[in-house]
Amino acid sequence: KSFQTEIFKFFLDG
Amino acid sequence: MLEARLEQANLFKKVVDAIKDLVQDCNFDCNDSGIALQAMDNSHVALVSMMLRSESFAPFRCDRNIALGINLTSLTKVLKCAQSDDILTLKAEDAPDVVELVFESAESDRISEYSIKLMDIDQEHLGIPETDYGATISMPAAEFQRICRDLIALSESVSIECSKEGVKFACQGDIGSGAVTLRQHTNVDKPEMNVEINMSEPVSLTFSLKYLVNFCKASGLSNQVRLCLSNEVPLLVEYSLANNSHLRFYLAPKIGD
Repeated sequence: KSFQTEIFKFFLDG
Repeated sequence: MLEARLEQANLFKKVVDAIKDLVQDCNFDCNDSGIALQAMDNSHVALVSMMLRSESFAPFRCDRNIALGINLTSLTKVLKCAQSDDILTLKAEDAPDVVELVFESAESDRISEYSIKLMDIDQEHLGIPETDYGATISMPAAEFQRICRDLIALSESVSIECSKEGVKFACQGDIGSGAVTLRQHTNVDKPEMNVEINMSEPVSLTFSLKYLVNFCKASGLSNQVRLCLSNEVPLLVEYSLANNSHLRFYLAPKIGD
């Protein structure tokens, strides 16, 4: 789940 | 002040119903372009983004930016008091403590007035980037819902693979495995049954079915759903609404299991 959260952060931060 | 009149209370009911299990407390951001909402789920792997454009309302008036912090459980309780065919008007002052909801029956002279106390929700605005997706699939929303519901009986996760062969939804579980493949398909008589696949590169990603089944609660809002995928980027599941409005869900892929 933490990987998924990281992907999301990366996506939103561009 | 805000005054937004929606011909069909049912549309707002369905939107709130589709998101209330993912997100609890949200800001409804109102300005002259319409009413928008962005919220992440508690686990921070899914994101809801709703836009109801001012053209979806008649009339729509919003003089300045107003954030309505609303608990969706409370909102659901109040929206249950509206009949499907009622006209819904949302009202708020410029610095409001409450949002007012007025339900009018189109057939009788009944007017129901409710208010919900607002919350102060500290929510940072999420900059969702414009993304060029490797594959975009448009398909009947009911079909996508059925696939997700069928596959969750076997597994927690689904892989979505898009290639020139079509799009394959596959899962593996303790009792066995399942796969559904769709190919591009045009139905002249019923365009809502079309499957359209646009691909610039093959894509293969794995997602939690629990979230996808949750997103599918929006199926009643639109005949078609659009899935946008790129490797290692969150999936976009989009339900288009009338007047250029939309309800979008984003879901981070599972990696390495």
